[in-house]
Amino acid sequence: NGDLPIARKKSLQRFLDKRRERLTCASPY
Amino acid sequence: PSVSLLNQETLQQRLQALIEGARENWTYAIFWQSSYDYSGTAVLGWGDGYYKGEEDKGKGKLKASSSTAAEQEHRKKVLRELNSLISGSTSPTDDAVDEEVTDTEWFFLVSMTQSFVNGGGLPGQAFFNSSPVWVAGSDRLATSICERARQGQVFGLQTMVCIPSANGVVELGSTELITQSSDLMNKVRVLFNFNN
Repeated sequence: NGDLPIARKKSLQRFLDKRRERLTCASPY
Repeated sequence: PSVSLLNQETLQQRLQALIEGARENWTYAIFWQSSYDYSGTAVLGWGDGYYKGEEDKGKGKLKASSSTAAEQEHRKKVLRELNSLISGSTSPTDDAVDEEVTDTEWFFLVSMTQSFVNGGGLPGQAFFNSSPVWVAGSDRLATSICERARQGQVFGLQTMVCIPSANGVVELGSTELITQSSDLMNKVRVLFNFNN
């Protein structure tokens, strides 16, 4: 549901952003 | 209140500094915040977490998960739903979300839903006894009386550590075998001594 406590919401947002960064990390080319 | 607010805001930086500044390869760090529920029972709940991931061996890919195809589908589905919840978007295409969710990523995510009451679990034990708990080795994790330690082992952790601080517990986990270090415990005491 949408009732996510703020601390968890922030942590989750950060986790998803970092995961996206890691996975789309530029290749050596 | 202003002091605790400031500390809450810097929690992420403290966790990051702890992991990125360590000689050892820690996979994640979590701060379990102590509070009391409506009945006055002491509870350790999610404060914040920093996920670093496993050591990248230079291949630019995350470590593959040992989970089954069905389990991966389940993880991706949950991640998609969480992503929609956070972004407010229902976009079906997000390559990052659809990538394989590793065991340690999943363990970290599941941790966000957990809490520990009355000295329960590894964090509760450390907080209740005001004493660090350091469990190194798959065998020791697998045979621990704490479910969280056994769960950590199932998801590929080899080391789990819980260090009590002024108003919570700092937990670190690694897929590598890391022996007890007083240096790390001192760092936690300095970084997480919220009363100072």
